[in-house]
Amino acid sequence: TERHKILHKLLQDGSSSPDI
Amino acid sequence: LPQPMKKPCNGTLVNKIVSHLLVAEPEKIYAMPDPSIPDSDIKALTTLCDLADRELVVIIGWAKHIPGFSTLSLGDQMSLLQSAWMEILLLGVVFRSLHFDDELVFAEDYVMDEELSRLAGLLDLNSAILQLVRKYKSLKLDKEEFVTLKAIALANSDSMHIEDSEAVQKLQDVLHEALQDYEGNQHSEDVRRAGKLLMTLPLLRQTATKAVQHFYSIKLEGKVPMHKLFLEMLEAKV
Repeated sequence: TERHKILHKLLQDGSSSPDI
Repeated sequence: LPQPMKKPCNGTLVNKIVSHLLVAEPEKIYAMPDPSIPDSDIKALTTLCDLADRELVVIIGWAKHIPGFSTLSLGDQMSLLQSAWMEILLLGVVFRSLHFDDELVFAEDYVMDEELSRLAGLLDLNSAILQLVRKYKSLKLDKEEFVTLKAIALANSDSMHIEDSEAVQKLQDVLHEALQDYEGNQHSEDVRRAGKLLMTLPLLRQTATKAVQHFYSIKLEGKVPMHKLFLEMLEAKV
């Protein structure tokens, strides 16, 4: 995950989801 | 709001999935090429890489809305996205380009014709993407099929690092069933339509591999600025 930290963060962070 | 189905369906869960995927479809993103910079290969590639980086953020958010995706382990969610992101990006370009002739609609404000493709050094790659466009044009791909195929491309990305292959198989099965149910209801005149759509996926995979290799070599040259998420995903693929 250290190599892929942005993807990891975006998947954990709900704020990146589009509003539905 | 979910789009109503075109014909009454059985009210099964699978059609709910197609409706859900339609609602989860992200808003359009603009490329916004810098008007103060004259056209060049570097400008075109910078515009595309910046657009891809912003689309990736949206794709990651979109994936969370695919029924069953968020219940996968975080590791498996990452593996699927790392394998399929370019296929998902390309399907978007291809779907936006369906009503154009020999032009690729990377964004509403960034349509690449042959001349711009040549300028950007993307003539070979864009020709390959146009082959996909022609395939989906001949099939008259509709939006319901587009959103379902995108989700299938993600679930079917053949990552070598899947921890729970049973859970990923379940996700594939649910989406496959959704596609078959949709075709059974909306395109009952062609019993092979779901199969025809699934048979487009090898060309999508092949074209995405070509695209990743091309942009990875651009990254190695170091002349085009690339944002961190795009770089991270590019590095995960090679």
